[in-house]
Amino acid sequence: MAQITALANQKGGVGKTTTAVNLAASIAIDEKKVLLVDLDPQANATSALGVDHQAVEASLYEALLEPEKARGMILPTEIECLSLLPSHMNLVGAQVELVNLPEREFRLRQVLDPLRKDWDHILIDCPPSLGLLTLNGLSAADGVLVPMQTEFFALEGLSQLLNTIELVQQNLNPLLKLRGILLTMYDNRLRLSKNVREEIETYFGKRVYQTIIQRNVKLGEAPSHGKPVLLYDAGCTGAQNYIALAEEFLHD
Amino acid sequence: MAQITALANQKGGVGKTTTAVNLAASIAIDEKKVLLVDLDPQANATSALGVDHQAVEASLYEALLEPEKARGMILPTEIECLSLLPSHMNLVGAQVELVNLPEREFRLRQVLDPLRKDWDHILIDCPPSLGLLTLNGLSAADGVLVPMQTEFFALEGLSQLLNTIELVQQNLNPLLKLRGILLTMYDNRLRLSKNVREEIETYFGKRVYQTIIQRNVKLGEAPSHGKPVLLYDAGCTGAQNYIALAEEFLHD
Ligand SMILES: Nc1ncnc2c1ncn2[C@@H]1O[C@H](COP(=O)(O)OP(=O)(O)OP(=O)(O)O)[C@@H](O)[C@H]1O
Ligand SMILES: Nc1ncnc2c1ncn2[C@@H]1O[C@H](COP(=O)(O)OP(=O)(O)OP(=O)(O)O)[C@@H](O)[C@H]1O
Ligand SMILES: [Mg+2]
Ligand SMILES: [Mg+2]
Repeated sequence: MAQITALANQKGGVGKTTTAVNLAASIAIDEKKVLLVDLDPQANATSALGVDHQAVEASLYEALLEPEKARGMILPTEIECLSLLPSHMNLVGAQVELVNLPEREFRLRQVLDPLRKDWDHILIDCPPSLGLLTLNGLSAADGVLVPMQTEFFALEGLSQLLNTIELVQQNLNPLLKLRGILLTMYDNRLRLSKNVREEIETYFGKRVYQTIIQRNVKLGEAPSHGKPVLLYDAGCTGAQNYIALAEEFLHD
Repeated sequence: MAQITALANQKGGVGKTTTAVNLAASIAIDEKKVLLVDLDPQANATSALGVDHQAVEASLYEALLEPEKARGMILPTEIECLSLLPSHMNLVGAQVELVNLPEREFRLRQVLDPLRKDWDHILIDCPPSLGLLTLNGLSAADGVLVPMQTEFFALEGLSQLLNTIELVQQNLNPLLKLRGILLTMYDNRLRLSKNVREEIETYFGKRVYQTIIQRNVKLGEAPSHGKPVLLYDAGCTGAQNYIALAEEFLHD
């Protein structure tokens, strides 16, 4: 039975997609079956795995409206144990269309619960907002992993995110737990990075992953080749960081 | 009569807020009256100007529901000619509440049109999505300035953004024009930065601002002091870049 983990943070550009894609790939090369679900209308996770999101025939948008059809939309990737439930721009429309549907926060759970038995891990890449799509992601998940940049605005957004997780636990998904906080784009030459890291570690203690993702340009280059970083440049810092994160994540 | 400009890009973390705050400040020190409107529930622009968004009594959320009260919500800042219409977390709720209201895309325009005569420029900081709040921003604006990181995912998001601007021009605001593309967080030591810059300049030509905002840690430090960068460290690259941008923006 799959563990379902949502990658969520309403702050934009903090490394949700980069973490979803590279953590999924690092778990999959360890012979565990992983499904990556792209819940963001930007479809960045979809293109980062080499799929042309504009050419996708059926995506998560259709799956949310007809959950029983989801299995047929799942695509293979270059990594044998890694599959993708792709996104499409039309997912933007889903935000408005879902609002007046019954069980609007549980559509994604209806898609994923029947798929749990076929995978070991399901990762959900969420968009940068606390709207209906992210609420669907948090309602379908067992745990949430929060990527955070070591920047000032990251601290500002924290209380809003924790509030939302609490509201979801009280009203939509009592079993949801905070799996951990992941520091991303860390640059240990910058005082700003160190200061914010200290604040986050003081506030969250053990819930901060030991693994810290360093700023590394290879992580930015890999998606333009449609590959996770471990297929693009396995020896680089970025690839090593995500392999270490996968180790820590699996032994949580 | 104020020119209204929206800072928009659904890609997260590209420098919308940093540009909104520092462009507004750089125009205001030139003795022009500027109103910064924080349309993002994250309220980053509000805290970057030293205002505690959790302590704000009335914010854009209330203004969208009762436009005639907006004038009383405007706050002064450390720069004489710069004022702020603050945001608050409760703006997240507005996305859902506005959906079933009449003229739901024009609520912000109803707030700002009566205020135009009191300012020379109004800048709107939009959230990282193409939802109802950003549609309100694009419907109220005369022009849109698009900050873009020189990263692969920036290119991916472009067609979606241009589609949205076109839809707004056709259905909501025929006068909306694309003022320009601003390259942000540029690092000329990185091949990735240079490659993406070339692609954007080939695609957009003259509509890319000559001024390029370099990656500069002072831009990340300034918000933690509640100040625009020109009050935090006027001599740094970041401050110089935004002063040059203001020059270019005003002479467009
Ligand atoms: N550790 C890193 N080092 C260098 N660049 C990185 C790193 N992590 C992510 N990036 C780059 O930074 C940008 C933002 O990362 P990413 O798109 O993964 O964030 P996100 O949180 O998914 O953004 P959004 O909020 O738009 O969904 C991307 O261009 C990505 O390639
Ligand atoms: N030129 C720059 N050099 C260094 N850091 C920068 C620069 N511009 C912005 N930053 C930092 O990068 C992060 C992202 O910038 P910012 O928050 O302005 O983007 P945004 O597009 O408003 O994000 P969101 O999509 O969440 O609204 C912030 O922590 C900011 O301080
Ligand atoms: Mg993303
Ligand atoms: Mg912002």
